[in-house]
Amino acid sequence: TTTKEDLQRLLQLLLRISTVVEEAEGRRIENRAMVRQISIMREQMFRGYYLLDAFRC
Amino acid sequence: SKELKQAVLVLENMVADMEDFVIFLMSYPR
Repeated sequence: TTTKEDLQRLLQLLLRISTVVEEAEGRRIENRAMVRQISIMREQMFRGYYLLDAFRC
Repeated sequence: SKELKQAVLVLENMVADMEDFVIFLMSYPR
């Protein structure tokens, strides 16, 4: 795949993950494992957005 | 670049594992 295609795919994945993270943040989750999983997802999401911005620049 | 492909792969795997998580998530109240 080309860099452009990879960036497009990255954006699609980030949109999907951010939807789930946002949905999770709007719910009262007390399960520690789930909270941890959301935290990992959020971290990976920010990493992805950082990379996306870096490559776009 | 290699870094970009690696990031895509990591997120692809994360999204693939997300299905069950989303179903479970929906059972929680807002």
